[in-house]
Amino acid sequence: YATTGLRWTKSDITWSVQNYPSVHKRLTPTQVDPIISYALKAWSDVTNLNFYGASSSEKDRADIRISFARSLHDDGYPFDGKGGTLAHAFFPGESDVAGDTHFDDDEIWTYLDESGTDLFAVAVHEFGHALGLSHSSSSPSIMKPYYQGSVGDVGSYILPDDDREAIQSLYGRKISSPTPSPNKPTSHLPKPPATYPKGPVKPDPSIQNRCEGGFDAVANLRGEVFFFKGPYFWRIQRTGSLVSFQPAHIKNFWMGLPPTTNKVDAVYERKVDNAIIFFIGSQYWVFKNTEVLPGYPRPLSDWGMITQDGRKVMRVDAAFIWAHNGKTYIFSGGEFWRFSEGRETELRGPDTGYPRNTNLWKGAPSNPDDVITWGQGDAYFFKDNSYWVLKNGEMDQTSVTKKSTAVDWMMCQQETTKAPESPRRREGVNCYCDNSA
Amino acid sequence: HSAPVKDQYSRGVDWLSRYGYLPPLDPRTGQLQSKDGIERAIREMQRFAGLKETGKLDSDTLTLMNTPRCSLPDIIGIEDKLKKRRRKR
Repeated sequence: YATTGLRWTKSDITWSVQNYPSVHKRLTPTQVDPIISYALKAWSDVTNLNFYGASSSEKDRADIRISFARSLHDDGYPFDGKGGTLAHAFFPGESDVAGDTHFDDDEIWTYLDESGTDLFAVAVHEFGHALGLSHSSSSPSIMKPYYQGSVGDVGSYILPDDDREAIQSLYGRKISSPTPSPNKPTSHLPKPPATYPKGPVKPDPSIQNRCEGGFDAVANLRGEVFFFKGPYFWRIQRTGSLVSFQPAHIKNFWMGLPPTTNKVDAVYERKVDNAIIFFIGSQYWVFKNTEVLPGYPRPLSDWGMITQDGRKVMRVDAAFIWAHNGKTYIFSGGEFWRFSEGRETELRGPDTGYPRNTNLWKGAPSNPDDVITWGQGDAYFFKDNSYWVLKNGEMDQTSVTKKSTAVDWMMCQQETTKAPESPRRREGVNCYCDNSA
Repeated sequence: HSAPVKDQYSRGVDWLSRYGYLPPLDPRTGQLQSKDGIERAIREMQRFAGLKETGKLDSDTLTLMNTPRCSLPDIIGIEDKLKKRRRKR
């Protein structure tokens, strides 16, 4: 799944239907209202969100305003007649249109009737956007961009796992029991609270987190750059676009790592077979695409890396393939090893003459968080919130300029540093002890 | 016979741009989308949709491009987000 990084900062959300299908009147207002209500319920069943139908006097001020519109309808996103685009919704935020959901009135909207387009299925999808989700490439997922037909009866519909996990990543899991079923139209829905929690949308904590740098691992995988930090990762496409400000859970994407995985040390894509190797502590895992191969993890000792003072390497700092010669380089504790990986599946050990000292990579940090090949085959060294580019094939550049990872990769206005905890907070929340107390 | 193919191609490029697979063209420079860029975009669209990655506008790809869908892009880059915000303002 993918999220936009935008979310509502309140759990009570109001909705209203501004108008009803007018071109093909296959569904009446008394049918549309409960369909909409049930479509919202699909999301509130698994989170702590509560949806309230706005009263008629509050209709125009509802958070999610639903309307049926044709062609140009004053939002810059015209509809295109029957077929083609069916609907759209605006992501949560401070804008006046945030959350608004528009259905193309030229479609024949139906319910459980294949002769038209199922309003319930499309509404569940669009409300996913109105709550902050992007399109998903997973199957099954209601957030796939293409219309997939009816999803069945409103009363028995349950979100697929991918969508449930997506919405829970934004709003958490539901603590209380599922939302009661709206058996009848909106008259039976709870009334909106007298006052709604108002205020600007607060920035998601992950946005700040992303701008702080300190990534555990950075990897060029299938032409995209993955930044791993703690149990999450961010992903940057070939175009330089960050897929989402919101990070994804490592364990939800890379299948087969231990459920307790909360940090990876280094990752790289093997040249010979495009397998993806994860290093965590004294073990490594080999993935075919996003699934781990059987027989892993294996001990790091398979790689045969011995330090200059005769110790076995127990942890990897960085791993990458240098485009200059196609060899694999692994960094650990200020030393690096070179591997000439061939077609054979068993590791042969490092090339002779290794390890060497990482200060041979002049201008780059001696203990990088990770290294990748990127751009024109240049080596990118990452450390804390900075990166250094060593031009293709060069280890001995006269000057290498330090650049900002936060600004250049993470789309941050500027780097942010982790705010130190205030003394008041320390004293107020936690006991403060010292050896003499 | 070439006209429909050309039309299919330009429609395909339009579709890829609209749903975020190709970056929007810069009207100041008027640069053409590169052949490689379009092929990459088609592959990305095919990967996202779970189709065989051919990089070509084959029949499965064209069929999916003609399938009714949500109007929001599949790939939302920072440029799109900023553009949307500006448009909304």
